Amino acid sequence: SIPKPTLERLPLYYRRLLQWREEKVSIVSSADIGKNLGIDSAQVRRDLTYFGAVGRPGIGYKVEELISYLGELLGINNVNEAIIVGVGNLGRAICSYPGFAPYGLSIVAFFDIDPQIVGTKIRGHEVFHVNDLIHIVKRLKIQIGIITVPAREAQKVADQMVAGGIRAIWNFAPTRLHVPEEVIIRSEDLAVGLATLSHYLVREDLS
Amino acid sequence: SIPKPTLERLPLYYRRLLQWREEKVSIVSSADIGKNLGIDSAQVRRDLTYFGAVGRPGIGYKVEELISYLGELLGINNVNEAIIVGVGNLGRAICSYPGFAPYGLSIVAFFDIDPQIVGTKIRGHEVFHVNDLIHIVKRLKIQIGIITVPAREAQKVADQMVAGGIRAIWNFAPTRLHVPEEVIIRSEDLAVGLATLSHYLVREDLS
Ligand SMILES: NC(=O)c1ccc[n+]([C@@H]2O[C@H](COP(=O)([O-])OP(=O)(O)OC[C@H]3O[C@@H](n4cnc5c(N)ncnc54)[C@H](O)[C@@H]3O)[C@@H](O)[C@H]2O)c1
Ligand SMILES: NC(=O)c1ccc[n+]([C@@H]2O[C@H](COP(=O)([O-])OP(=O)(O)OC[C@H]3O[C@@H](n4cnc5c(N)ncnc54)[C@H](O)[C@@H]3O)[C@@H](O)[C@H]2O)c1
Repeated sequence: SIPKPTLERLPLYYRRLLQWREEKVSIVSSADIGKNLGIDSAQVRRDLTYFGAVGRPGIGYKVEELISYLGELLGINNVNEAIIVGVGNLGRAICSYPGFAPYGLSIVAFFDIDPQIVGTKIRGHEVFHVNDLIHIVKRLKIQIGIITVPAREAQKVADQMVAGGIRAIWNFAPTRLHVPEEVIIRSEDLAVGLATLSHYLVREDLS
Repeated sequence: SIPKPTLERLPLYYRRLLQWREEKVSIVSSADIGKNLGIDSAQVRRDLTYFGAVGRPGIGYKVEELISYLGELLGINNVNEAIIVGVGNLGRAICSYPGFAPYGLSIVAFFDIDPQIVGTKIRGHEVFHVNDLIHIVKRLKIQIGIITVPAREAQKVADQMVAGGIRAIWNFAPTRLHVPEEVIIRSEDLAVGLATLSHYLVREDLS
């Protein structure tokens, strides 16, 4: 098993690695990892051997590999995979949007309730029935759910997501969701974008 | 014609009225209007008679009515009407979203290029061909355009909008638009919402 002081250093390594990933750095040395954190590079190497991460002498460690090792170990994994429920107009537009890839994000499973939609394929993925949500989310360890169903269905879908282990919900349905305190909700209201634009126009006319 | 000092006070009234509209206030007196602006209520009444706005003694003026009078006069009107080009998945989801109404915003005309879509109706409005954009935008004096077409078509559509007199563009296509300096562009990237949510998850796990 892993000594407690090592376990407490791992989230610091993880956070630093994520910053590197955002800066598109792909290889780092144990000295790099220890530098900003005030940890001796030999200690970093010892820590990383506990979960089998092997650096190549003179080259270093692969950032992506360490992130996935550490993520697995810290149980933080799967912050980059999401599922979506409600594959209507908005859901389809979100599923086929290429803009998520640059953030390392991807929508890995689609759900709906309409028999005409369930079973069809979107970008090669089959649309599942929402009744299968809980066990699919549990199996894939998905932590992020996207809600694009009509407002009156949204609470029921949120309850199913939480039952499956979803810890963060991106909600488009214009309604307030009630979920346990530890579940994060981000409600999106596109109208704010249009209102802001309109406001700029007025401001420009008045200046 | 309207005296210059009156003309200079009108935008101040207009800005104040807009704030009231957002606060859902529907009737105000000349004393209310003058109060925060340090203008005598008799002067406000004289100013407002120049364009025929009549307050009802003891009751006041209707906020909406004054906004539309002043908007017309100041040429700022139509900051609440938008047109949309590209009625595919995202476009349809935006057209049928009820969230714009509370901001006093509405999408008044839809355009597409696909013969299967042009001529069909969405919420009772006929979808026009994009070739009719310039003259319809000019006729309706529309100032806001929404772009929900594929990235490779977006610049062409932006040029048509600017030619029609559009002064603010809400762009969803993942591409950089080149427009004259006085045209405002707001580019929306929904991926930021998902990335932020994912980031919260990581931060929560690390705390
Ligand atoms: N927040 C925003 O800015 C914004 C913008 C546009 C639309 N919306 C909202 O997004 C939602 C979707 O809009 P749309 O235009 O795509 O609607 P839509 O009717 O085209 O799609 C809704 C889909 O949800 C499915 N569905 C319904 N109940 C379900 C359930 N219990 N489980 C699984 N699937 C279910 C339907 O079968 C349909 O495919 C609406 O709530 C709408 O108000 C929000
Ligand atoms: N910014 C974001 O967050 C976000 C999210 C989802 C989708 N998108 C983008 O929005 C756009 C639309 O996505 P979608 O899923 O609705 O695509 P879609 O293919 O379903 O719809 C595009 C529509 O535009 C029409 N069109 C094409 N060229 C045109 C032209 N020159 N004039 C008028 N209409 C034209 C097509 O006929 C079609 O109806 C894409 O650029 C997509 O990348 C952005």
